Amino acid sequence: IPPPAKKPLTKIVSHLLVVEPEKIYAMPDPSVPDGDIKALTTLCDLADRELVVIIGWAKHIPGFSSLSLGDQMSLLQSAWMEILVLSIVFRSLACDEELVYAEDYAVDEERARSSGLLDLHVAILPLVRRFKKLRVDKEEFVTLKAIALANSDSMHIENLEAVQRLQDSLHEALQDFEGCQHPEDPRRAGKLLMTLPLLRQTATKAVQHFYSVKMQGKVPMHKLFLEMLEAK
Amino acid sequence: KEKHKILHQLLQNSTSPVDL
Repeated sequence: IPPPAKKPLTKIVSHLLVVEPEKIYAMPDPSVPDGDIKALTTLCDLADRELVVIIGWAKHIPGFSSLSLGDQMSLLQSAWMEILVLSIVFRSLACDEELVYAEDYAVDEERARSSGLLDLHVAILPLVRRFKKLRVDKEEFVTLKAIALANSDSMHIENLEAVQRLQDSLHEALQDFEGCQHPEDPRRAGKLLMTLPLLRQTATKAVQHFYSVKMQGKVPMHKLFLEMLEAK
Repeated sequence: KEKHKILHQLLQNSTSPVDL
């Protein structure tokens, strides 16, 4: 008979797999000539649509919707770029030195250079290499993504205990999953959690990149993306 | 919340809380 305490924890990982959003497409405008403006416009539009998806996804994380609306907002405002970056990293795992921003938008170094995305490219690749080395699987990716949201270190949390409970349940889910799936490596959960500082560092660079794009004012940005950038 | 209107609205769109 399996220990009853383990059942709900495994459930969290399977639930996170079920609520994982559908594939997303960049759909760059074919009538616009290639170059910096087109690449950045495509990425900003993609990010805006992905943010809507992320907000919907967050509501399906067990325990997230029980937080106050203010705390839900604070966590998302802190962690949204980490979640975007983590998704790019996971999509890029099957590729060689290419970043898969969307199913139809993979960028290699040469294309990144010619379209003004080299800084972003260079910032995200180390995280892809680290994830490849760890051979991160989908269950681990969805759990880490939820942990990144719960662990976003927002300065404006009203109910710290409730956020701590969310962190604990996701952390336990990861440990439980690793205990079952990777018993050969008792440090695997720790190794995965140790990627989070690099994720935060990478997301910070990405926010700075898009903030400077906003300040230059050459690329149209949708309202939600602007709102989230301003919250940073 | 006024400043972050879209996020606020999207979070308020009803979905029943998930409690496993």
